Amino acid sequence: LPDEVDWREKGAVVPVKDQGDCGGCWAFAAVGAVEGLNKIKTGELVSLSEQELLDCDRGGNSGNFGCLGGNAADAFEFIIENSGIVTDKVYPYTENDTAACKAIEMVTTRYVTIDSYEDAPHNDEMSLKKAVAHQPISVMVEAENMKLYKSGVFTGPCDHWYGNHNVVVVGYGTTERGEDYWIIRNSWGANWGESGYIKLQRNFHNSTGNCGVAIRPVYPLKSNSAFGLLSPSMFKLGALIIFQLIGWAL
Amino acid sequence: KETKRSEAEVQRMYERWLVENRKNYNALGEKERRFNIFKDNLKLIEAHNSVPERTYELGLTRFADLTDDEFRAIHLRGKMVRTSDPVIGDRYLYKEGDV
Repeated sequence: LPDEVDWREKGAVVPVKDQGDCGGCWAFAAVGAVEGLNKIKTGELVSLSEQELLDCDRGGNSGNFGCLGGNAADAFEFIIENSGIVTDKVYPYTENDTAACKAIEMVTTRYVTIDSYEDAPHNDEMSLKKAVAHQPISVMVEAENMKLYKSGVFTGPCDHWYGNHNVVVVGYGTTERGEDYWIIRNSWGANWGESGYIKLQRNFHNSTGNCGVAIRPVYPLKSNSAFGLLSPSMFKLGALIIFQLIGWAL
Repeated sequence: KETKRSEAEVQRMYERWLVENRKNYNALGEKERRFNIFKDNLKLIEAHNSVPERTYELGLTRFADLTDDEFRAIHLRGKMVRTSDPVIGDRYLYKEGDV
């Protein structure tokens, strides 16, 4: 496996977002993982809508409750059942969940699909490393003591057995002093931590990972062909076919 | 630990922090109450950062006027419980010698 990975350098991470005073970390973690995967599979980085998840992925069988909390796995489930998720521009963030779900006409709107999702092996930092080498991964961490984090490799203290905050691991590396870390994209704005990111200690003595980062990682899956309708890639493909047909006709 | 800064200095830091973080308190006495929490957090930050060889640094983030309980209640809403049993894939299962 590579010694270091940083999906930001590959252009697979949109700028850090800010959940504000809404407990919607689960939506940001799910969307961040899908944005990264979509870039890897289609070459396109599109900022997607957390608000659609907050407003629409609730009630019924969903384990998500808008600003009152949730988890990324159930959000992936919603995206699959909903046949995709729309962009941030179409369904912008409002920092609350008081509005009803807006019915967006998916056929005429840009959206991104995923095929399925699954967990990486639980409590296994090496498998998490392998997973992060392939795509950004959604994880749950215990983040209480990250409240005042500013910079450096966070080593705790924190609970190793229970996560309470959903984030996205977008890479890993090692400092010059030999400290291994995960690069974690948070959703507390760019003024928190290292421009919105935290370096969390990696290769912890406990298999759970520090702050429980390796307890239950989850990621979406998408085939190369699963483009969203009306995406630039589809436009290009459509234009090519049309020009080819015209060429043949002439 | 007590902060080594004077009360006036901490007050100035607080006022600057309020402006930088665009904070406004409407309730009567709220600003004073938040100031005391801010001071507690500042003490914690200074105590942590004063220890040499720390791997990380703390600072006055936008949560510096919140108690731990408030922070947890507002911002830490991730839920471990899911509606369905997780499917664990083996595509990323680490094996010795993986490249």
